[in-house]
Amino acid sequence: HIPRLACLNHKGGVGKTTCSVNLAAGLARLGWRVLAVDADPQAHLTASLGLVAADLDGLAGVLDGRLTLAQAVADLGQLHLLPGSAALAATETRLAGAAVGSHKLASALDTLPGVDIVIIDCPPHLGPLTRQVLAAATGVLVPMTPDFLAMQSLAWLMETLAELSGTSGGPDVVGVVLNRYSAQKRLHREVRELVRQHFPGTAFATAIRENIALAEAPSFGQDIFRYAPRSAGAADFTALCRELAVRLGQP
Amino acid sequence: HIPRLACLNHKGGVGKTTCSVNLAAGLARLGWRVLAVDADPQAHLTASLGLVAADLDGLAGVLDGRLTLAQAVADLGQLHLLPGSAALAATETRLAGAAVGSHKLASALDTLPGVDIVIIDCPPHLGPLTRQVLAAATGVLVPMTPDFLAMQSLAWLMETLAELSGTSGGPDVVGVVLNRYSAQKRLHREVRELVRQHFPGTAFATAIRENIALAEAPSFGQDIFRYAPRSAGAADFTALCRELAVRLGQP
Ligand SMILES: Nc1ncnc2c1ncn2[C@@H]1O[C@H](COP(=O)(O)OP(=O)(O)OP(=O)(O)O)[C@@H](O)[C@H]1O
Ligand SMILES: Nc1ncnc2c1ncn2[C@@H]1O[C@H](COP(=O)(O)OP(=O)(O)OP(=O)(O)O)[C@@H](O)[C@H]1O
Ligand SMILES: [Mg+2]
Ligand SMILES: [Mg+2]
Repeated sequence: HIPRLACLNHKGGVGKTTCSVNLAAGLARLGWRVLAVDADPQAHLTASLGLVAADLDGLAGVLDGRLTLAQAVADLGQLHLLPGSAALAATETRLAGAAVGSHKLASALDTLPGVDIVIIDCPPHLGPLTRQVLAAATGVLVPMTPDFLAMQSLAWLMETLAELSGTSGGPDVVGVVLNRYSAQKRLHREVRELVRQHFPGTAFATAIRENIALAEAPSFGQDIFRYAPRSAGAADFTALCRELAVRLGQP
Repeated sequence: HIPRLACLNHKGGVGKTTCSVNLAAGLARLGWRVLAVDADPQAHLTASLGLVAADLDGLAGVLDGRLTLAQAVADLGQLHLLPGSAALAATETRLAGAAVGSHKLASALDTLPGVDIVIIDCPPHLGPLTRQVLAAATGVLVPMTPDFLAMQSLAWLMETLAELSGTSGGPDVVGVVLNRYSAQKRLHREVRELVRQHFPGTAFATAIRENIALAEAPSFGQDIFRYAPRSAGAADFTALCRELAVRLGQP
C-alpha cells in the first residue's frame, strides 16, 4: 500500500501546513508522484500552493458525495492537490452527527491511480475531520515547535495515537518534526532532548530552523524550493525529505 | 456589566494562551480582581499558571453540572482561575449534540461576586466550547502573528464575528494583539500595515515582541512578570494592559 501520511498535531501553529506543502513539493522534486490533501477548513495548504479556496469544492465535495476524487483533484503540474475549503466546517458538523466508522476519505483515495504518496494537512483539532484522515492514513507525521506547551500537547497526542494504533489498527507515528528550531535557545535544546528521552527514535535528525522565507513563501503561493531555493528552509526540507524517504523504505 | 474578554482565534499558535495568562496577571498587578477561565481541553492556561489540569474538574465540571462555579474556581492569590482539563473534550462532544442556545457558562459567571474582569482562553477551533464562550463574552481579543496565513484567518474571523455581533448581539472586537512581532522583518511590518488598512482601529499600538522568556515562563508555571520582570515580554504586556484598560474605559 502506498504511504498516506497525516501531518497531525492538535497544538496550533506548530507547522503542520508548512511541513505539508514543503514535504509534498520536496518529495515531488525527488521524483515521487505526490497527492497533497487539505483537510483543514482554513484551507491554508491550498492557499500556500497559490489557489483560492473559495473557488473550489475539493475534499468537502468528495466527503459530501457531490464529487468523485478525480473531479475534485487539481493538477498543479509538480503535484496534485485535493483542495480544502470553508465548506469543510459544515462537513465536519454533519460528520459529527453521523454514524461512527465511515471511511469516506479512505475509499475515495483508493480510486486514484498514479500516486506514490499522499500527504494530508490537518486542522489543530482532533474532531470528525481528523478522524476521517486517521482512518485513511498509514502513518502520522507530528510537527512540533521546541517549547514547553508543545511538549505538553505531544505527550497527550502520542498517548492518543498509541491507543488508536493499538486497538483499532490506526496509523503508526512515522516521525516527529521539530520546527522553528534554534540551536542557540536553551529551551529549544532542552525540549529536543526531552523528545529524544521520552519518545526515542521518533524525532527526525533534521530539525527545520526558523527562517522567514518559510513564512513569506505562502504569500506568493509558492513552496520554499520555488520561492527561495537557496534558503535555510529549502535546505532543511530537502534534508527532511531524504530522511523521510529512508524511513519509508524508499531512499 | 463587567468586561468578559475571550482570547479568540481559530488560527493555531498565535498566542491566545500567552496573552490570556499575561493579560490576566498584568491586570491583576494593576489592581484588577481577575478571573481567568481556561476553555481549552489542552488546559495550557492552567499549566501556565502552575496547576496540573489532570487533578482538576474545573470548567468541565461546571458545564456538565457537577460543580458550582464557586466550587470549581481556584484561588491563586493574585487572581482566580477556572481551570481547563481534558474532560472538556467530552463536554464539547456532548454540547455538539445538545440543543442550541444554552448559556451555561454565561449563567455560571453571573454567580461570582468580587470580580472586575474575566479573561477566557479559547482553543484553536470555533466549535461548541467556543460558542459557549462567545455567548458569555462581552468582548473579543484577537491575538495574531504578523504573517500571511494568520492574516488569511483574521479576515474570515472578523467577518464571522461581525455576523455574530450584528445578528445575535454577540461580543464586540475589543482589539487585535500583534504577537511575536519583529520590526526588522519586512513581512511583519507589511502584515501590521495590512491590519491597519483593513481593520482600522482594531490593532493595539503595543505589539508583543518575540521574547524567549514568554516561552520559558509556562515551564515554571509562572506569568512573565514573576518569571522575568525585566524582560521585553514583561515590558510589552505591561504596556498592553495599560492600553487595554484605556479601551475598557477604566485607565
Ligand atoms: N520554520 C519556520 N520558520 C519561519 N516561519 C515558520 C516556520 N514554520 C512555520 N512558520 C510560519 O508560522 C506560522 C504557523 O505555521 P503553520 O501555519 O504551518 O502551522 P500549523 O500547525 O499548520 O497551524 P494551524 O494549527 O493553524 O493549522 C505560519 O505563518 C508559517 O508560515
Ligand atoms: N511573543 C512571544 N515570544 C516568544 N514565544 C512566544 C510568544 N508568544 C507565544 N510564544 C510561544 O509560542 C507558542 C504558541 O503560543 P500559545 O500557545 O500562547 O498560542 P495559542 O494561540 O494559545 O496556541 P493554540 O492555538 O494551540 O491554543 C507557545 O510555546 C508560547 O510559549
Ligand atoms: Mg495549518
Ligand atoms: Mg492556547
